[in-house]
Amino acid sequence: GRQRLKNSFELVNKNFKNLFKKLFGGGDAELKLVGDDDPLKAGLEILASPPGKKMQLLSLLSGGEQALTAISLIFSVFLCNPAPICILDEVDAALDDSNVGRFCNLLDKIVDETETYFLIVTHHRLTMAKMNRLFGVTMEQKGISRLVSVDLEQANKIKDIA
Amino acid sequence: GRQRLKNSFELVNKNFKNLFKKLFGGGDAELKLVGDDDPLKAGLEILASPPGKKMQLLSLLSGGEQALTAISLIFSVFLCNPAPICILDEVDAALDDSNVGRFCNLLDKIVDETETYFLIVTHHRLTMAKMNRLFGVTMEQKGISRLVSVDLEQANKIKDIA
Amino acid sequence: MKFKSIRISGFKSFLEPTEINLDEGLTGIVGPNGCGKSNIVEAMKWVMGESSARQMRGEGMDDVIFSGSNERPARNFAEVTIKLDNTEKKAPASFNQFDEIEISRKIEREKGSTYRVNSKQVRARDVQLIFADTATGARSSGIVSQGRISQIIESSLEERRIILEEAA
Amino acid sequence: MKFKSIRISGFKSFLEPTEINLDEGLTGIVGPNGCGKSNIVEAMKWVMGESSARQMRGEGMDDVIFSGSNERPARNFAEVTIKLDNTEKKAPASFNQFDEIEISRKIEREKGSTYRVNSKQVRARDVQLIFADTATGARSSGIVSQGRISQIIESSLEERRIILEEAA
Ligand SMILES: Nc1ncnc2c1ncn2[C@@H]1O[C@H](COP(=O)(O)OP(=O)(O)OP(=O)(O)O)[C@@H](O)[C@H]1O
Ligand SMILES: Nc1ncnc2c1ncn2[C@@H]1O[C@H](COP(=O)(O)OP(=O)(O)OP(=O)(O)O)[C@@H](O)[C@H]1O
Ligand SMILES: [Mg+2]
Ligand SMILES: [Mg+2]
Repeated sequence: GRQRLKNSFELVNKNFKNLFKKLFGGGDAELKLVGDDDPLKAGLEILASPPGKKMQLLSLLSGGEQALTAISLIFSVFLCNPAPICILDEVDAALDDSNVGRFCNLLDKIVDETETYFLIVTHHRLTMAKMNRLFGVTMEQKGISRLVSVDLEQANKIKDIA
Repeated sequence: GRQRLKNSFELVNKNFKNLFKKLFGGGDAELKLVGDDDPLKAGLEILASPPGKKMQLLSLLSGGEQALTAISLIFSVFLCNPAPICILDEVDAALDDSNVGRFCNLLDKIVDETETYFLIVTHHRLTMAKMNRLFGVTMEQKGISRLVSVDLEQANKIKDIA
Repeated sequence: MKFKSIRISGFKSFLEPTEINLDEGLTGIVGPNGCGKSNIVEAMKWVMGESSARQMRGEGMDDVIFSGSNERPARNFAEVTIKLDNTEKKAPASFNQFDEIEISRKIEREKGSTYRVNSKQVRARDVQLIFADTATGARSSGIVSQGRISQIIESSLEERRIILEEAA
Repeated sequence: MKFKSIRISGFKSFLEPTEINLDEGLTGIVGPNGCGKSNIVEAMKWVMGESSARQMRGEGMDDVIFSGSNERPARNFAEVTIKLDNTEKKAPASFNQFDEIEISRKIEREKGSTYRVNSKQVRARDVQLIFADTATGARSSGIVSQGRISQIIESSLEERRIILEEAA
């Protein structure tokens, strides 16, 4: 129980440092078990230093930096035991264009390594542009949803899509 | 004390219904004091029906619908006693393009009525396009912020800005 | 185990039966606010055995049934079906003989949910087990609901440690 | 009372003195993640008399002082100054004779904050009063911090009623 959590922690922390660097294009980060020697009672502290900045608690980072760090943590856990499907609902909401670019590159990398199918809900034009296919959801009849296949080239012309 | 809160509630509720319709382009909404007859101990329930949908608790709405409803509430209180400055930090993060459009129209309307100066932090291209002027914040020296004036026409070409 | 498709009928704003084919790589789901994107994500969690109505933004589980719009009356049942490719034979023994596994969950107003695997009625637990074996599931790190990112950022030290426990 | 400008020096990532002119209508502030946009919003709250470090994402108030980067050492003080146009003579009596009011707050590491109005030292309370008179202020509904929208959506019935009390 405790030993298994300790081992997982080591693996997640290793993934976390690696993914953080990929998503931020540099910098460093780490996870720390704090407050109790018993890992089953401890708290998880998250420290991060985006490129060129000092190592700080997660709470001192900007909104977008916090979001990107949280995404690193989610994928660090995910990669310990990758599932056949991964569904992300607007995780890129707080990210600027360059961070979205690195986020999408990471998704491609994970697809190559794990063959996971990704379902990605987004309002971000850049994320949409990196998808292999797009489904649009519409509500022409108020209150009733319908699905349409969206031509990737057409996507840029449909301004209501996002 | 209690009477004043009761009167404010009536005014805020009136503003809320009005602003909700403007931001959603229709629909209806209302505020309710619940749980205690004493307004100083009561809770505030928020109900909303976007156009064509049934009246529901705020918690059942979509992420963007919840955000737009919260913006209606904030402005409803603000308009009871408009301040000379209003600062909004990424309140449009969850909104799609058509909701952002109505949000910006409302800002113009408030400016005309109250002469309030607005400072609006945003990543949304449509919001940027509606501003009267833009300041860009950059960090060429890692960790050190600098302000630059952004030419509104130039803005569309600077893809790192958002 | 590969996902082939999900079919949604009467679930929240998906009144009409809607089928989404699942394929390799990155599939984007786009559309205006309130059009139903997160409802698709919740349909997926629901058919995998999500037992908490609060996780689906509801007060009770009947809240996932189409409750009517200005033009159409409420429905009395909702059904979601997933088709899985099991040619790699990695499913639990009781279903492993099949090349394709169809899992469906149906809820009737005030009568609760029933689960079926290849048309045979099973318990919620059996469905949760199929997904647990592949580290998939309503509460797995692979399903990140809207607002989850903010929740992680705001969470306490103990709540964050719980995120870690899924990897163990 | 109209805002004319805000000047930020040594506050968080604004090492170099930076002046932002405030003007009528809609002024946008844009830039990549982490470049300093929210720091500007916090500088405004801070000079208006915000007394809680937690409201500025800090553990202690000294956290608002530039803490150094990989290339520059930490600073020992931070200062923010706002210039207000008072030609309409709506300020509190003690400052109402001036056409322009300059409010500044300076913090020195481990020595706390001092406030000045037109170079005369005052208490935090005096500054908070200037802004309270115009329904402005660090906690007014006019300043919506990043994440506040999500916070309102997630807040309890009682917390929401408190939002209402500001209008009373
Ligand atoms: N039981 C139900 N019956 C009918 N409609 C429902 C039901 N439950 C929720 N809805 C509707 O579904 C809509 C929410 O859809 P959803 O949350 O999927 O939107 P979304 O596309 O994710 O939007 P956003 O981009 O804002 O996150 C709401 O407008 C709500 O009224
Ligand atoms: N005392 C300090 N000294 C130096 N830098 C600081 C200090 N406090 C915060 N920072 C830095 O300021 C940056 C945060 O800036 P800010 O929150 O304004 O970003 P932002 O432009 O709002 O980004 P986002 O778009 O992600 O919300 C962080 O990278 C943080 O390291
Ligand atoms: Mg959604
Ligand atoms: Mg910010």
